[in-house]
Amino acid sequence: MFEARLNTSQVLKKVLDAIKDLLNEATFDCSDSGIQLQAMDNSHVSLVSLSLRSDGFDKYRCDRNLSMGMNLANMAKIMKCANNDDTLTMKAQDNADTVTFMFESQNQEKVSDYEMKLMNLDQEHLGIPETDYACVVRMPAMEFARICRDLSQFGESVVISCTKEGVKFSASGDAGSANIKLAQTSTVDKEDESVVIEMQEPVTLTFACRYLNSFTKATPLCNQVQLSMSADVPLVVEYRIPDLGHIRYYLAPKIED
Amino acid sequence: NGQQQAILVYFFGY
Repeated sequence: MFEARLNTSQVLKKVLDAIKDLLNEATFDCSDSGIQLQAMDNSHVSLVSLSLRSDGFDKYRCDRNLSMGMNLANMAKIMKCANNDDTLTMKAQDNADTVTFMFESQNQEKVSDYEMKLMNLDQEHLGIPETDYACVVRMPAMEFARICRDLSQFGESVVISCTKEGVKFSASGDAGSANIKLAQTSTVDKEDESVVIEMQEPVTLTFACRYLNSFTKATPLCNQVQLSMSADVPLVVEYRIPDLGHIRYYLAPKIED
Repeated sequence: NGQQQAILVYFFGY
């Protein structure tokens, strides 16, 4: 028996919004410790890794490990039927071929349940290697989303250059070029608005705007985003989900010939 | 895309 309950549906709606651009379907691996999802995007250039800890749920029970393959467009149809402040309960029997989403209104006067067929998806579990990154940047998630959106008007790629002084985002194309520099913030009193850089050595890497823009669909989940970069390895874009877990996106850099 | 896929394959070792 698997049962996971959240006091507001909003969190799962946001999580789904953060992954459904990149993935058509995905397997939710449920165990005693929580729910994990790991999947390559449809074009196999980026990887999404989601972790929701069991202690972040308002109620969580998972008697046996369960892999639930879900069509995310169908899941989105169901989640659209929930109000943000509805209580959400996901339920499945052991070895079941369906999962049930139950939504309860705050006053308990409306209870809806939706049953969705599960899918058998071929999936590989990838080992994500422990990596020390040359640069780690923490910055406001809204600012990162804004920069990706603005720069994608000028080119298909964004160059991210990180030094001790700051981080620079650049794009160029037929219309011209654009550069946005963010300095490390000097005050720490507003943590959510700070730009913090931990640098071992400077890096300059190029990434496809399209994927960065998809990653920023996770912006409503958290105030800050963390970018971890090293030469020739995938960028990690991490959004922490307060009290529940995280979503990490891995994107391989473009290498000049 | 091929090169980016190759970097991912190498990094995750699959």
